[in-house]
Amino acid sequence: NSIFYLSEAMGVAQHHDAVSGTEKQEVAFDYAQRLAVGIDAAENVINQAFSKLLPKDGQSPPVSNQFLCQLSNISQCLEIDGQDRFTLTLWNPTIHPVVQHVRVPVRTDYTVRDPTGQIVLSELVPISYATQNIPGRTSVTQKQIIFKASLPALGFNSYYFEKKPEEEEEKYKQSKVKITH
Amino acid sequence: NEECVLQNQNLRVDFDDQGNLHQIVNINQKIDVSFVSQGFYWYQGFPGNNSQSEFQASGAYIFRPLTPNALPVSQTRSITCIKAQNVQTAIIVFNDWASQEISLYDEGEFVEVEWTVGPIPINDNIGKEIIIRYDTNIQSQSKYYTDANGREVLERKRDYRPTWNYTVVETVSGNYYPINSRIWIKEDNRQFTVLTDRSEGGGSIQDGSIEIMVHRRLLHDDRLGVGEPLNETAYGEGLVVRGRHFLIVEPPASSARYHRVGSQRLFMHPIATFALTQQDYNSYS
Repeated sequence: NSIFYLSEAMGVAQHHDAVSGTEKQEVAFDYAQRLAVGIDAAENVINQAFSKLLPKDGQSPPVSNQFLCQLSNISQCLEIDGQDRFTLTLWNPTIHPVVQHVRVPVRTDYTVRDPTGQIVLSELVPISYATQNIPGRTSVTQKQIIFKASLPALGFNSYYFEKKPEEEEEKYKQSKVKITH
Repeated sequence: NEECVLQNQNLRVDFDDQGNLHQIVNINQKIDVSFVSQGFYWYQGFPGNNSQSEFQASGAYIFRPLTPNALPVSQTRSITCIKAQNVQTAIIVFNDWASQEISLYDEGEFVEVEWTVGPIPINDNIGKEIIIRYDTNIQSQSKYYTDANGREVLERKRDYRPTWNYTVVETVSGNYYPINSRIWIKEDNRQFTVLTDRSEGGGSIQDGSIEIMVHRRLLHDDRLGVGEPLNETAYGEGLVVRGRHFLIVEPPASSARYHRVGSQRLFMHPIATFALTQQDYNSYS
């Protein structure tokens, strides 16, 4: 029943005031709180699902806790900030394979491996000054990695990120990314 | 502006040397859409006199600009272009509270516009309603198309209603319609479609033009029930909103194939979850 909190909040948000934005400010806060509580609870459902999908046959390795980065639209994900290694799992809910460019906010450059272990073409590009200065943004991250992810229909792929050594980081400054003001 | 031409296998996006979006070329179809102008504009919200409904203020329920002329949010802008293999981006900053990033991804079939608006300044005591306007050279003949509250896309005609004799009173808001997922204008062999990532409102106030309201901050209640102005001061200075538009330039005959597939991909986008790991790649694999 842990998904009930989100489904109930989504139901409440079908009210015409929530849809059109004609609610009072305090009610808007209440809608936001209900949705946030619901999304947090739904993370457990994601983890329960992946705990069945991720281990290999005959093995039961501990599956790391999966979490959402809900502020990634402003290039903020404090949980992965400065980490040496992390994984990104992308679930495709459509019945078609999709190719999607993914942006991941980072402080320094990382090697990105696809599920077969191949290193994918990933590029480190700066985050705009406007994004860095959005009021309320607390991350000091000034860069993002962009790469192309291929996802199967109704399925997922996990990408493995490992921080590059500093000497490789230096190459970023001479990379092929061209910036013109 | 030779330094900032975004191009992939399908599309080319040109900017002029003032930092304005100049044209989008569909390379495969050999068609282009030129932009007379593109960017952020604002309407002054009518302050009203709410003791009588005919002097109703612009508020949560009512969009009622003081004049039908939208003003640009700035006269100048800065443009930064980033060219990589996966993505090419033009970051255009209009002022402290309005900017957009126009991106073209490798093999992408859409032009992505990520807009950021806010906090809207109100220290001049003027309520503001912010739009993004795409003024193109398409001869749209007063017609535009929006989807209606999740139902089918309907043809809209400026200053016209199909079932009664319409008297034009509000020249802007009278031509606004819900844009829940898409709006387009077209002529014989060109269609310009904008997909939205959320429900917005907008219309085509001039031929060839699409305008979409993305943010608003108003200082008066419109006296229709909410009882307070649409002025989000709880965080001290108003809200910042960021969203995306996806631009499609195709002939009318092939546009639906792109905007229907594209809108489903927007609605059912991949869900990203992260996990920390201490294992090096050999152990992890």
